[in-house]
Amino acid sequence: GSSQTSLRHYFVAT
Amino acid sequence: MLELRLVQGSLLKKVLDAIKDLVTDANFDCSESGFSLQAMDSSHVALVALLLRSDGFEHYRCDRNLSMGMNLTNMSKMLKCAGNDDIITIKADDGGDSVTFMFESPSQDKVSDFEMKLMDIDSEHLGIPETEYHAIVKMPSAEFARICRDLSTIGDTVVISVSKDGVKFSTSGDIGSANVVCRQNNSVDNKDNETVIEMNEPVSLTFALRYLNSFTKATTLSNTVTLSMSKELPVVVEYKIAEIGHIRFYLAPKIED
Repeated sequence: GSSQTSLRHYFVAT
Repeated sequence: MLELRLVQGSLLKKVLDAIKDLVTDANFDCSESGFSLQAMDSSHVALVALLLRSDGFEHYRCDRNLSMGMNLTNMSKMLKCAGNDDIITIKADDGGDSVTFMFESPSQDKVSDFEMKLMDIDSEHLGIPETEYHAIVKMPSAEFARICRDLSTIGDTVVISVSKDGVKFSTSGDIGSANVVCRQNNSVDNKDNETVIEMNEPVSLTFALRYLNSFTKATTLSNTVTLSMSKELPVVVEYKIAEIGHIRFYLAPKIED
């Protein structure tokens, strides 16, 4: 199976 | 004071149609450089970034940077009241709690204004780093929409693989599996029909089809779409908006457990 990652994992809040 | 006059008002209608199902509320940011929006879907898996550059408007006045929180469902309801050929002007006062959309028919014989209440939206702004992508695929937007729609009848996720042979879209589900391969082609007659693959290294990523299908609501904005991919990074699905800007969707990949 595969799991969905979150965009927060890649992009940082500014 | 803010006053933005967009002669091709239908572009704004199409932009709303493209994003309103993905994002409910969003802040539209207005500055000297343009009218923009960045918002994530509620599960923080997809992000939309819109830019309409100031020079694409017939008249663009933005005295100071302004962020206007709007409910996109309500905004869409109002823009649906504009004719497809109408000129749309967006007006707001600094510090005001509403925005006005003014619609003018091309012959100027009908003028309407719709005032919408603004809302406070506590949105998170993400920094998206500049990246050299491993592979960039440019293809007809209708073709991409067709592939996403077709594959979503078979499975929930799609593996997009770019190699020197082309770009492959694969899915599988309870009833079976499917692969669609698009090879690079050069169309002499029409650049919009081309599939062009720029690849530095092969890349293969898995995505949820329901988000990609949602992105394809932007198909009416552009004849072509660009997919930019790197290993273990979100894909960027970009639709250029003629002469004025772009709408970019970012989607986080699915990762094998």
